[in-house]
Amino acid sequence: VSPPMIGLLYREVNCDDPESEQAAMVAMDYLNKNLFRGYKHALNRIEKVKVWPRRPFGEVFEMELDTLETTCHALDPTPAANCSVRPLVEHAVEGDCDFRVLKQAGQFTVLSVKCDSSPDSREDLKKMCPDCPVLAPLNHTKVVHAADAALKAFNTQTNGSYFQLVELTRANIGYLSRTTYVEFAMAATDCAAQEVTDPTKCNLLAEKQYGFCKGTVTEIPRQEKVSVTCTVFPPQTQPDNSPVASPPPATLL
Amino acid sequence: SVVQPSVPVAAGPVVHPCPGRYRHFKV
Repeated sequence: VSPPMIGLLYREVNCDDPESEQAAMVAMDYLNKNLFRGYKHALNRIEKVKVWPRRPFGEVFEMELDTLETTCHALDPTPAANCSVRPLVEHAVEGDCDFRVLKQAGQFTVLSVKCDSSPDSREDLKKMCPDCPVLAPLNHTKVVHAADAALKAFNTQTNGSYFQLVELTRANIGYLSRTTYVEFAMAATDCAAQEVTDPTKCNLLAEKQYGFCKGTVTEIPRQEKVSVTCTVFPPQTQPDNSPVASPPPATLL
Repeated sequence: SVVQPSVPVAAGPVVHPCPGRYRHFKV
């Protein structure tokens, strides 16, 4: 049994109220600045808002936000506002986030965030687009091989640093299993790409430099065709050291 | 006692405070 009067403690705010939207924007900004894997997310819908009084001052916005994956990797310095939402035909991924945002003296500060993400159902995707490839498991043999082959192709063609795989983020296996498409993040090492003999002896640079690649491996009789396009981002400080809206500490799960 | 004469009330828009609008699409 709930304690008496507990239902009267918070006030309900319209989800599309400018105050709710302002809190949601601060929350999404915080989330994207503190991601270090996967893709940046965009706000899709404000699901629920409760505003609790906070002693001695301020209010806490308890919010549930629906988000959508964008095409920008978390390590991509592009502001999230400039990132495109991944369309449904690319097998969209949605996020469900619970935020607690403090409003004090007119300023919003994120206190905590917890997000889960999940891809759209295969059935829904196939109903809407029967020929669209669905996301493949990232540990699938073909997927792992495609990422290795694409990264190797990139390192063979570059005159700069040798890049290591950071994470495989997305993959699908196309028509008749002959074409495997992968997206992955990579990081520069202290080895030169054209001189590396043992990649296990290469170390990440102190000033981290990341890149993001899209690669395709197509099986043709007795051989394979590899194509890869990579973007190398300017050197940056690690995301966990990057400045975050004050004050810390917020909980990020 | 004072009784308000019956006045026809126009049906106003139904307010759905939450959830809010989709900014992109429904998944």
